[in-house]
Amino acid sequence: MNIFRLTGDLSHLAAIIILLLKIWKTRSCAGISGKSQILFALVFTSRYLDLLTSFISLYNTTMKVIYIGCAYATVYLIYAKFKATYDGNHDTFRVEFLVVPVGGLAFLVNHDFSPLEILWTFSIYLESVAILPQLFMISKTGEAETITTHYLFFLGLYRALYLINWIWRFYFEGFFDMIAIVAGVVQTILYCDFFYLYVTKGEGRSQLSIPT
Amino acid sequence: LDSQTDKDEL
Repeated sequence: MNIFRLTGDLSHLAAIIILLLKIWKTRSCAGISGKSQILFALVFTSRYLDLLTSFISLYNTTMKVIYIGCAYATVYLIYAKFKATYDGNHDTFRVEFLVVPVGGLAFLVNHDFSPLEILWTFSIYLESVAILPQLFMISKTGEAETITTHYLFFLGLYRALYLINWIWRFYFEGFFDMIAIVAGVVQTILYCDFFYLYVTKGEGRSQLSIPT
Repeated sequence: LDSQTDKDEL
């Protein structure tokens, strides 16, 4: 464990908590893509099945349980408790165009053709594009609540910190995982446009207006 | 260089 990975995990945790609290406190999921949240729940489910087979550390297990719990709680709030505030008309990204290719790629490009490894690979590829429905929804509505932009900032920052963690691990431990790195680069690139807007326009505006 | 994968990362 190094500082980049730890701050990366904490940034990820912050994003997940910010979103859950935003929906719970405002009792509204307006502007939030339920589809992205379903994809994240799918990412955590397919990646953390090893909770049932191996114990790595208390930290590892605790974080996985928190991530999975919060992901499903968020999906529940969006599609059940506050479904009246769910903006389905703008959350129209065709997620099957993400899940099917990613599923196929996981079968073709992986480290080992075992069920757990293929599911892990699927979760890595899926996570890199899981935010697209959310970014698509924001581009359609042309705006995002400030709290939603903070959520996206920390979510994008987490994988960027993981990239630094992988550079650190390659340099000091000779460890590298090509699949995770390539997917992590793609994932972080998808946020670049948002990062630019967040930094340049985030200050002092109540709504982040993205030019459609 | 072969890619190693230890699943201790989240």
